[in-house]
Amino acid sequence: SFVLNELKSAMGVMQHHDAITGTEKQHVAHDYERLLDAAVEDALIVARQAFNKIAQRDALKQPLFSYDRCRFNESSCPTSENSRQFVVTIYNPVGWMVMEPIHVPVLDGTYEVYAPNGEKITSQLVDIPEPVKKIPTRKSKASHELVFIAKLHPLGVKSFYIKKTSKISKRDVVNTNEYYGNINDYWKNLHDNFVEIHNLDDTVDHKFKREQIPLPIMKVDA
Amino acid sequence: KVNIEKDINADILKDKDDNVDVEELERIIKETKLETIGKARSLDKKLNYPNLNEEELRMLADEALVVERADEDYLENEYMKIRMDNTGVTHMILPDRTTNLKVQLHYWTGCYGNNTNTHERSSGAYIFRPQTTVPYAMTYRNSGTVKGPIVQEYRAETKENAASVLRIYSGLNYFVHDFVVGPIPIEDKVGKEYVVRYDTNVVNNGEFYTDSNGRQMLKRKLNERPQWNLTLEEPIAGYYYPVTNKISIQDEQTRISILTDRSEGGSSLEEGNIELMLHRRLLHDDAFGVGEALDEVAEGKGLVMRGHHKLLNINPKNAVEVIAERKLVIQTHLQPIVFVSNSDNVDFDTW
Repeated sequence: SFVLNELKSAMGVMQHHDAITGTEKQHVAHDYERLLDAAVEDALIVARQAFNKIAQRDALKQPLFSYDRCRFNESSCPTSENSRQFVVTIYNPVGWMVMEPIHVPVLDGTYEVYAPNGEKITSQLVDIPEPVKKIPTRKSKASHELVFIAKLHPLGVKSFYIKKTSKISKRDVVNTNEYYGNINDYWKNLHDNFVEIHNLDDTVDHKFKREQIPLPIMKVDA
Repeated sequence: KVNIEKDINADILKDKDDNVDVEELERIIKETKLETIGKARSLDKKLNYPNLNEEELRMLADEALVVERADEDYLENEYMKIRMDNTGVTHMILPDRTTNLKVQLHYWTGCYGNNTNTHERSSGAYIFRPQTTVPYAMTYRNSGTVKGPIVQEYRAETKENAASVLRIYSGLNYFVHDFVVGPIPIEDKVGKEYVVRYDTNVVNNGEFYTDSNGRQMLKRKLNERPQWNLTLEEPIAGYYYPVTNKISIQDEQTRISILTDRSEGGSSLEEGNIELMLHRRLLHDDAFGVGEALDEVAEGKGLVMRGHHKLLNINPKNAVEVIAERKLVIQTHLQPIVFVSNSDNVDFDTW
């Protein structure tokens, strides 16, 4: 509770009318950021411990789950960007069932999303709009967002297991602008996937790179 | 051609209440037609067709006009259809009614003065004091449409560093406007305040509703206060109210509500419209205490804000829809909390 008290205390400071309306001086705004950031970071200790407690993992052993902070407002999440499999845990704070669209920042590829009962659910990969990628403070590799609808019980917690099955996305959904814009990335992904499937040495410049991979068929929305 | 067409529409609107200058209008229409014919002629050259005669060119131009006007698309789910054309969103079509809808970003320019009296007051952190009575509209450029089993999106950008994604999800009865605004350009040394306007054909008679710090909805009426006769010094800012979660307008059949993801300033300055302020960057202090201009920067550039609005269109007489809307307001305020944890050490079966 002393960890959570730090966050409660910071939130108390944020009730000041200047903090609410943004009429504080700039250096005060930076101090508010510092206070909140430290408090949120510390409060996450609780979340980290909870994940491992639920997983019945001894605290002294290496934790099963590691957890980094995501910045969903910049479509950035270090965990989902760098992992081939990850768990999205969602808490619904209201007292009725909620259907919430969840956007998880990821790299291009094919992903499978599993509901808590182990069933695969429908998901969709959408490219991140250019203006978001250009946000000056954004430091992220994520180029896409994985979108699925979570059906959440009243005041309930649900975990969704997500795994990446391929570096190439299934192009059943095509954004023409993105398609033409990232054609080089598409080529690179094709190549990488080929290397991965055939277990080849990626450092060698294989001939098939140009000869065996067919040109992707352009699907143009007239 | 599209721009000229827009100009014609603007002229028609401008002249609606005055005497329409028919000759001038005819001249502009003729010019538009000439422009289109010019395009057809260059297309003719480009395609290396044998030179067409004037009549054939005219037919080609007419065809091009028809094609451009028919350039419409839809975002669609179980609850609604959003009609779009090359001007952006135009209609929200529900099973029992259709509402005109336009989503448009604008900006107000901030006043500046020496703050010695009311008329010399600068727009600043405390004071919203626009220079004009009509905001500047930003021109959208479509930057892609995405359609899939979960989400359908229409994307648009403006050259003034603002972008919108209009989105509907399968199985959800609302329409989402996700926006990225900033850094607000100030190279012209003018502070700007960016707003979004949702224009509809709802007849709200100057009335709109805002929530009062998340408590009850309060009715606001244009140019009126319930207890006294009103003369406003600031006709725009005098009608801005705090919006904690929701702002709405309604008539007999339709209630349009915008649910915000944070507290914003909002108003309804024109019939059928809802306006919400998204971002501000001002270059003068308003002398109310902060002692600084509201010109925040990060890494040497102005701040960028990203947020979303949920747009709901319900029948205010339908109790089920009204209750569903109330619940959606609360669940937008108390959004689900999402954790993403690495599970490289946990395979699917163990999970």
